[in-house]
Formats: sequence, structure tokens, C-alpha cells
Amino acid sequence: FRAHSGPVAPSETDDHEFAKNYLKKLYNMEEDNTPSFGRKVNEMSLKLGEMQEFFGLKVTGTLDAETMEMMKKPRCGVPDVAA
Amino acid sequence: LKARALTYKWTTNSLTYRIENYTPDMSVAEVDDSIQRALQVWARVTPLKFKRIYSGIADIMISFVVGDHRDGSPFDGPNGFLAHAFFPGVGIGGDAHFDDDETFSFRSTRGYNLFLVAAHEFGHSLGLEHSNVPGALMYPTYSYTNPDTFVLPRDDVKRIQALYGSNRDKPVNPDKPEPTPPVNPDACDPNLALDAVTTLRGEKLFFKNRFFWRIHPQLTETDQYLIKFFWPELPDNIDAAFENPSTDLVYIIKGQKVWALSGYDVVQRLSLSSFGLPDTVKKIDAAVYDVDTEKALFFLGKSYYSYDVNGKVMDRGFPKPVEQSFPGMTTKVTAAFQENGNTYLFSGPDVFQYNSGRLVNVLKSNSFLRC
Repeated sequence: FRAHSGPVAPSETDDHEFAKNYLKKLYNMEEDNTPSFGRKVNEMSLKLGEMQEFFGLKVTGTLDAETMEMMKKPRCGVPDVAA
Repeated sequence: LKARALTYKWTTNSLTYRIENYTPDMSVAEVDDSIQRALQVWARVTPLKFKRIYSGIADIMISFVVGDHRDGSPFDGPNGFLAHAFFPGVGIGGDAHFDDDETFSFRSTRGYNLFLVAAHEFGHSLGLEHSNVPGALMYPTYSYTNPDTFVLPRDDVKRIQALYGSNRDKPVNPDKPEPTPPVNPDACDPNLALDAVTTLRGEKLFFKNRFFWRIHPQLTETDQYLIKFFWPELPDNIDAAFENPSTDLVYIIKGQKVWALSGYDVVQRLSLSSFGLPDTVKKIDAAVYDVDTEKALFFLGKSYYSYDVNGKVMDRGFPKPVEQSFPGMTTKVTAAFQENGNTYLFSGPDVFQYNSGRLVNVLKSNSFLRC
């Protein structure tokens, strides 16, 4: 669905930060301090793909609206993948 | 997901639990009852027994905390993470923490039902990981289900019994068997009879029980979701659904109640009488919007009504026999939708395809679900 709910669309950086924390907490995305941007993006895309597959979403590896909608749902704080 | 090396489980079937503190949202008795019933969900299908203790260290320590509560997993304020629990083990193992920045409730749909949240967390306390089966109790996201009629779904029963075995000392009374765990409806069941079908912005939604399948023109797979996953307010087991593309609204109907959806949002709450149906009509079987005539058709038994959406008036001469306008349609219409000039009338597992009022094909309802 092309969702247009919600009064103010959060900024993209907010969504990106939110998604990053979500994947760190629930999909074991590593905290990465070395400034190699290329690798970081890859890992996030991989983890996004893992999360999309888990929830039966279209596996795009990108932060699309549907994936963001799923991340915003109230849920359990236990990770979806084994640590 | 597939490389799980460890399984966590308790080495004894007799476990203790202790409620360390309470949320101000509910009375002490309501919290006690919710926690006890949540544990019984698992006890009912395994040999596990739960004994409450009021002091000292229990296997499952239960507490309501906020923010950072020094276990390495801070809570995040209202919504977001509702609770978490630790897998079986000593110390914090088995413990369940509930985010008291949430509003927990006992019976109402207000806030988050503590029984449902607790039953899920105790699944972790007993060693279960999350499940990706929609509708499973161990599915990661919260979804309201009537706690009074809650039955542990089959996926959860299967997984907990894989850890602890079944509840041997409660033989099944053949006269009064346990309610069988609900199973997700199977899209490829040849006898699949759908509750309702509608289009939605180019997609097709097929409703059955508390689920719906979503068919996207550009996607190859058929995805199943809980209705409440997208629309928490909507009921299960709906009667009918139709889309009016010119207003970008989808109407979901159950009994005399009608919900108008715009994407994810419920934007109106109506009743059948809003569509000119007499008050004597308490329930309908199917509905479809005819984009050519701009009329909404409502099917009831073997007859149907035609409502002029623009004129906001029921057409004269209705209800009429369905067969009069759709020759060959002699059985009850149970679902309907229209696409590319074809009107599809579902009757149980069969679908009658009409084009310009002529029956052009008879299909199986699951032929749309890419079996």
C-alpha cells in the first residue's frame, strides 16, 4: 500500500537512525566504528534483507515505506535472530 | 535463522514464578490473573507446572520497569518495545520485564493486553525464539486477539512440545476434546471458501478468518497477514469488502458495521444503512463496486441490492434475484470483486466470472492465490 498515514513525515535521517538501532538490537547488526562506508551500507542492506525475509516483506535490502511501517509496530524486545 | 546451535530449556517441568511489582494501569488482582492465565497457556499443552512464590528467587521473576533497568536492554518509552524476557537459565534466565511506560489492560482493547504480552514473553522464558508464522503467539509484533477466546496456535504448540513434550497427565476427553489449535488457512486448499475479496490500489486482498492474502501485480509470491496487522481496529471473519476506486476508499463490512479504509487508515465508520440498505438487513454476504455503472452491489442470499453511489440512493426495484442479472448464478454469493471489466462472484470454493452480464468462465477461488 502507498501509505500516507501520520501527520508529519519523519525525516529520512530519523528513519535511517531508527532502522539502524532496530537492526542492531534485533538482528545483530554490528556496531561498526571503522570508517569504511561501503561495507557499512552493505551490512545494513543485508540485515534489512534478513528482517524483510523474516516478516514476509518484499526483500529489497532497502528501507522502503513498508519496511519502515513494520519497524514502527509495537513489539517484543527480544531479537528475532539468535545472538 | 537456520543456524541455531543452541536450544534453551528448563531441566525441570516444575517451575516457580514471582511477581516482584505491579503496574498502576491495572488492579493487583487483574495483574495476578493475567500472569497466571498467561502461564497456563503453556502449561495446558506441556507437562510444565508453575508455582507462585512470594519471596526469594523464582525461576521466572516478573517485573514492571522503565527505561534503563540495568540488564543491557533498556526500554524505549511508550510503544516500540513492550516487554522482553530471557531464555531459561540461572540468574536472569527466564525473567520477564514489562515496559511500564506502556499502558497495559486487562480485558479492553485499550493499550496493550497484559495477558497477550505476558503469554508471548513467557514463551521466551521457556526457551522459544520468535516465529515468523503470521498469527503465531511468538510472532514478534503485538496484535490484539480476544483473550477470552484465545487458543494457542498450532505453530506455538508444535514448538513448545518439541522442547517439553505434550501434557501427558491430561488425557483428551473424547466427548469434550480440547479446542484444536487454530491453523492458518491454506491458500491452496481446493475447498477454500473466502469470507470476502476486494481490490486495493491495484492489489487484490482475499480475506479468510483473521487473515488475508495479498496479491500484488508485480510480486510473484502470495503473502498472508493478520487483518489486525494492518488494521488493528477491524474484526476477524468479515462478511464483505469492496473498493470504490474513484474515492480511493475500501469498505470492510461485518454485520451492520462498515469501516472505510484509506490505505492503512480507518477514515470513516458507517453502517449498512449508509448505503441505503433497509434496517431489516442485519448482515450481507458479499459486495462489489461496479466501476461502469458506479453502483455498489450488495449480495444477500440469492438476491442483491444496487446502490447508486453518486445519487446516494438505492436503485428502484431492488432487491432482485442475482440470477436475473447474472444468469447461471444459482447459489449464494459469498464474495465478489471486479477487475478489468470482469465481475467475479464467489460461491464457496467456486468463482463465476461475468463479462457484460455473461458468464464466461467458472474457476476455483484459490486459482487467484497462485497455487
